[in-house]
Formats: sequence, structure tokens, C-alpha cells
Amino acid sequence: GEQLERDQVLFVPEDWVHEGRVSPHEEVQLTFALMQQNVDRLEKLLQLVSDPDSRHYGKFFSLEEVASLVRPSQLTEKAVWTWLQGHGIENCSSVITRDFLLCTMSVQVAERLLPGSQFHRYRRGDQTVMRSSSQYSVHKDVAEHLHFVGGVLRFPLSGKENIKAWAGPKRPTKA
Amino acid sequence: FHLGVTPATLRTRYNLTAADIGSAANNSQAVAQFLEQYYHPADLAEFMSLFARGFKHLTEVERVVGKQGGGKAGLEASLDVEYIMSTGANIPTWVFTNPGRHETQEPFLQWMLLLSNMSAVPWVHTISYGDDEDSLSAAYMNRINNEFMKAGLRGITLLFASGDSGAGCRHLTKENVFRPSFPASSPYVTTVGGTSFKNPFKVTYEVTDYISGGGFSNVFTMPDYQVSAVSAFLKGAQPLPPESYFNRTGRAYPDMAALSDNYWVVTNLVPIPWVSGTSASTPVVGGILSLINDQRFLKGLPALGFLNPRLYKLKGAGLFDVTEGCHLGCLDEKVEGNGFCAASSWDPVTGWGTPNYPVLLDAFMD
Repeated sequence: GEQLERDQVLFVPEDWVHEGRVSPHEEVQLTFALMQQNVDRLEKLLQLVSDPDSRHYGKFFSLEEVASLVRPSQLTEKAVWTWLQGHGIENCSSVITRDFLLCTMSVQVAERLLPGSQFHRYRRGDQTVMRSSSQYSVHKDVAEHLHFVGGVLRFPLSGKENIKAWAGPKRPTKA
Repeated sequence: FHLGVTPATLRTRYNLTAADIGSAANNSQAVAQFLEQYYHPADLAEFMSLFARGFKHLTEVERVVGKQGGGKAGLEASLDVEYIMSTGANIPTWVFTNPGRHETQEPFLQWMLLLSNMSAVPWVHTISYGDDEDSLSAAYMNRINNEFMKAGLRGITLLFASGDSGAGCRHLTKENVFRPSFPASSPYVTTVGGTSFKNPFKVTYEVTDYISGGGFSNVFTMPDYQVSAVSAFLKGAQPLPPESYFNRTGRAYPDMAALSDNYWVVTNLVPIPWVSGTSASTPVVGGILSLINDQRFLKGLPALGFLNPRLYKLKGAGLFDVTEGCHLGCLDEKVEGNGFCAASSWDPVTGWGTPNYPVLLDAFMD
């Protein structure tokens, strides 16, 4: 297989407590970011509609028009669907732009689908998440059709890491 | 004289009169939350009754997308809602709440999916969220950029807080480097930094808030729209940090700024002072841009959409230039805690500066 996010830093933020491996029969929902078409054109069009000197300034697209621009190719959709169905995954939904797929499957299936992944449960207060403790890969036939698989590696940010407001007087500039 | 930033303080400083409120039929604005944070309608009502007497405003959120949990209100959520509805007064406001209910969801990614799946969404979105660029995969960031482009092509304005760690610092084995934050460093969003009043108890001119996030991306190259402005800064007279600390050819941020210090927020029915951060400045700018959208809609003009190409062409017109102060950087011998410093015109602490509403409105109305 091929690793789609080999440069994603793997770490468990300090406020998450490891609770052990997830049972193979539990369900996970993964987000597949399908390769889009016409991304170069998308960028050029964005420049045109955003540049006040362009005659296209302000001529925005509807979501449906954006969808027809970036919608994944039939080849991409077929390759990804074939790959998913080959693992018995049918419970999927898409979005209007068809460039994301959300699929539900058991942990056992997810770990077979994404070789290298190993799902664990982590807890922070009342919140629990499942994440892989190691890098995932995908079959080489679909690697060129996917940007990444969401819900495997990145933890939700905590209050400390998130850009957030805080109460109380600030420390001096040079503490 | 004042005892902290309230809607009245902001509206005075940014020259918003009581008549500067929304009235267009198809206008709307939104804030998005990704933590387990909720706003309470009662807090918003109390905030408005305490602090928003001098202008017409709404006291209820129009729509909540996602499920608000129970329990205590979050300071962040209260802040965002209360201040976008204070500058963007009388404009219908949505709250996107994405706490990540499924155990394998990425809340920020879920919000992006929602945008890709809703035909009608507000014109202006403010988001206080960011992660270290160096912790994220290039594949992920590039794809999120595509999503930002999709939103921009639809005329949606995305505003991100620039962060509260100044230039940031990444401690490497040999020497330190600054640490940019994503999505603040995306070339396809408008990033908002922070300022303080020169005299914290008076409506004076503004200086940098030392926490204001800013710098240069190590991943994304500098977009054309900002080359001239950033080159002028780099060639300017002020001393720069050593070149090894930042990538002078990367996307530079923030793009603009607003006050980010000493806010009053009502949360769980208690007024809280001293709330600070670019989480505060971002909804303030969001509300002001929504007011400009409102005036544009009334004249039959389209929304502002992705702002930066037009913002940089203004060359600072309609913005109060912030020229005093520096932000945080690495606490080491070479930079001694400093990142970049403000300068005339654009700088990587406060961008082009803070909004002077009537002039900015004029500039954006042709």
C-alpha cells in the first residue's frame, strides 16, 4: 500500500488518556477525501471572481456549479467504490460536490482496508475518540484517487491547543 | 474612559454609528465552534441588554447547525456570538457547532463537509481555530485549501483568527524557528490579528497585541496578491528576525486586525472581564464585513467573497495602520522573545491594520 499522509505527525495530546484497543466489532466512521477535478481551474476562477479589476468580479458560482467543476472523475469514483465494496463496505454517504465519502464500518474492516492502522480509544473528560496509533496506508490502486482518509490520525484540538480566549490578566510581554 | 472592550467601545473606535446596522433581506453571518462549546441564548440576551443599548441589534441566533450539547456555556462560544452580533448588528447569525459526536470524526473536517453540502450558507464565517503547520500533512492542508477555494468561488468570506502565540516557536535541536499556524497560513482565507488600545482605559489609537499570531508559511508560497505589500515590509527599515527563523517567500499573515484585548463577555449569566485573544478580534471583523455586505446587497452588488485580492489593492485605505509594538517569538538569545514588529502599511503582526468602517465601506462600495 501507499501512505497518503506520511508527514502527518503522530502524537497523542497530553490531555487524552489511552483506554486500550478498540474491539474489532465496534463501528467507525471514516471520511474519504476523493481527488477532485479541475483544481487549477478552481484556483483561476477564484482569482477572477475575487479580483475587482476582473470583469468576472463578483460573478460567484452556486454550490451546484462548484460541484460540476470539481466533482471527482468517474474513474476516481469507480476505483474508490470498487475498493470499498471489495471490503464489504456499503454504508456510505456523499456530499453535493461528491468529493467526500463518509463510510461506516467495523474496526476490523477499517484496519483491513487501511493496512498499518490500529484503532485505540482515548478519553478526555466526557469525550472519547478512536484514532489509529500508527500510520495507515491504502491500496496502490486507489492512492492516486484519494487525498487522505479523515478520522484516523488527527485528534480534536483541546482548549489549550485551540486558538481560544482566556480569562484573567495577561502576563507581561517579556515574562 | 472605559473599563474594558464592549460593543460600545468597538463601535466608537471603528466609527460605527447607531445607523450602521444590517437591514438587507438576504444577509447573514456565522460563527463556527469545534470544541465541546455551547452558547446559551440567555447569555446573549443578557449581554445585549447590558452592553448593546446604543444601537439596534438582534438578541437571538437565527439558526444553530449541529447539536448544541447541555451543560455550561463555553467562553469561546459566548465571545464569538456576542461580538459578531455587536458589530454585525441586526444581521441574522448562524452558529455551526461541531463537537465531533462520532468517535472518529474530525470536527473541523466535518464543518468543511457541511459547507460542501449546504446550498445556502451565510456570506461571512468566522473561525477561531488553528494547528501548527508542521504537525499536519501536506495532503490534508492542500485539500482543505481546495475547500476554501470552493467556498470563495461561492462568494463566501472565511475569516480565521491568526492565533495567540505571536510568531510561535518550534524548538529544534540546533536552533529555533518560528511556528506558523494553519488555516491562518492558508492563501485562500483572510486572517485576523489582534491589537490593544495604547491606553487600555481610553479609546485611543491601537498598538499591537503581543499575542497576535503572524508570520510566514513554510508550506504555502506567497500568493500574488500580497507580493508587493510583503516585499515592502521585508525591505523596510525595521530590524527583522534572523532569516533562519522564517520563510520569506511563504504566504504571510495576518491580513488585517482588530482589538483583541480586555473584552467583556457574558457566559453562564456572569459578565467576565479581561477576555483576550484573536478569537475576539475575528468575529468583530466578521461583523463589520457583514455590514459592508449588507450595504452592497442594498445596492444590488454581490457579496465581498474572498476578500484578500481586493483588500491588498486598497493598500491600507479604510484601515487604521498599526505601527507600534512587536509580537512574541522564540525566547532565546537570538530573538529574545520577539517575533516581528509592526510597521507602516502591511506587517506580519497586524496586517494592514484595523477597520475604519465608513472609509472601508466607501472603498468596498464601488
